[in-house]
Amino acid sequence: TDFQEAFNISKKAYFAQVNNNPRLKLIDTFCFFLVLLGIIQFAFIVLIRDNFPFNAFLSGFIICVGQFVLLMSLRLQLGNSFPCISKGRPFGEFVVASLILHFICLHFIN
Amino acid sequence: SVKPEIHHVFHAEPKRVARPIALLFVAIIFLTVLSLIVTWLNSCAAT
Amino acid sequence: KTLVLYDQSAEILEDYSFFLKDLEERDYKLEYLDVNSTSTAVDLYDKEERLYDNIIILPTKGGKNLARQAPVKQLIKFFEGEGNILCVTSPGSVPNTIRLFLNELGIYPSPKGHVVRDYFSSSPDEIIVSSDHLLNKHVYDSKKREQFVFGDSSAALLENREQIVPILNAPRTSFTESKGKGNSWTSGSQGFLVTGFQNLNNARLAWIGSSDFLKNKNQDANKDFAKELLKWTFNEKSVVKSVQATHSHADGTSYDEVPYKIKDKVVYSIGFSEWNGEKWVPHIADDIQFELRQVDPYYRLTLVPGESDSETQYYTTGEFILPDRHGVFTFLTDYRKGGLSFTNDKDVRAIRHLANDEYPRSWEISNSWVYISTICGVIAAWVFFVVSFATTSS
Repeated sequence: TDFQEAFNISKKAYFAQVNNNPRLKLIDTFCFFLVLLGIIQFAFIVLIRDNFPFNAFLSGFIICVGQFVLLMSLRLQLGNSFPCISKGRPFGEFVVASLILHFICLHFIN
Repeated sequence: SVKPEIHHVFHAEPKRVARPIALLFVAIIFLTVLSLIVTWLNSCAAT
Repeated sequence: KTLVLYDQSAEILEDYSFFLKDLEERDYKLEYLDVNSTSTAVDLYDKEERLYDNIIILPTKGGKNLARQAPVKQLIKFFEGEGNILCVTSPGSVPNTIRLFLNELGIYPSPKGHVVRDYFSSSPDEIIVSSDHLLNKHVYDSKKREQFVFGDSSAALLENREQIVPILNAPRTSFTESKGKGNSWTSGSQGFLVTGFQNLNNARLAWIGSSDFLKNKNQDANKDFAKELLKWTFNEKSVVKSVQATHSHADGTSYDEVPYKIKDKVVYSIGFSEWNGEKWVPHIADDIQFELRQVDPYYRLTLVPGESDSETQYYTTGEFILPDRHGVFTFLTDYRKGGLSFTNDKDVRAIRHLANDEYPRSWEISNSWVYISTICGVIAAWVFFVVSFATTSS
């Protein structure tokens, strides 16, 4: 019962926070769909029982996982700003790092 | 004397999935991305 | 140039005049040296240059003079230097020099005093062998049934070496007898009356166990065989050479223009000629094999005849696909047949792996369409996200 109660309180607090902040909603929705994409790719591999071509399989998964991680870093810095770090910097870093990730995945698949 | 002939046995080419199955999954992924954008718009997270 | 070493006290040189004259008629320059005549050794070499092409050693009594004239080491050096040797011994004269030299080659003639006997033959006093006992058609291919006269003969045991060319074995009912000794050196067909050896430089040696074989008195019976045997020994027949071993892509492009990579289609061809005593003629064979080797053979293909001209028959592998393994490979044709001269053609070439852009592209493989669409979908969604994030307030 304690666990159920704690879970319900957490869920309420989470949705309250997210509903009040469109940016958090953007990030969390994106993360959820990245997980979905990973599951779809995994289902494909399970269906055909083969991960050929291996570099393409890695590319597809790495872009989902990498993008998820970068989104999490951005999300962590959205709340209180850290001292000596400007407010726009997390987003700037997110964009640059994402571009590098996309570049790597596009080249790795080929 | 003549020795037995040897012919190199090549590694089997990896099997490729049938086009319809690949296209089906491509369609699923396309729909997923589309539904992500629709969800963003509907939830007013994006304008 | 041929050196004839003889011992007048053992065998009269004139008894061999028929075959020696035959050699001279075929433009051999014969130099005669009696082993008893001089106390100094004959020069087989002038510094590093061989002075003679061939040596004939007729039966000699007592080994000391022969050992001085032609010691074992000198004979080995001469033979390894592509000089041909014909040795004739008899039961009464098996000099140590010759015996030790032949032992080096895996030929073990019966010791002095051992004589081949065949009490089932029509003439038990001398050995007569039919041409059915000939073992190598490249040395002598008898067209009719013949009887070769050997008189008193030794027989040899042979080691199991690929370079030994057994030529004539003893009759099945024969054995090597020694007076006063119970055991025989050879029995039946395990003994050989005439045998040859060819080294990797294609120098040839023939040993004849009977001094009577080449004598004038037996020339009617033996002349054809003896003549062909001498021709074979002195590289006048059964000499084969390979020419123009080439390989290229199946469309004719050479390796120098476009180096080979794995799974390329290539063609290999090589020509063979045979010396018939007067000129080169095409060599016809159905057992020439090509190997593509990297330590072990990846391919071993029997060559098939292709084009030919007046001198050469060309053989080809046809198209074959290079292995799917990169590295340094040897294109090798190593043709060795007992009685024919050996040929060895090898060409070492590198076969490279596929370059990055020679693999199928990702969009050509149906499996990777799923991953490509994932990447494109994520990038498109990311662009939408960045625009929305930048224009939305928190």
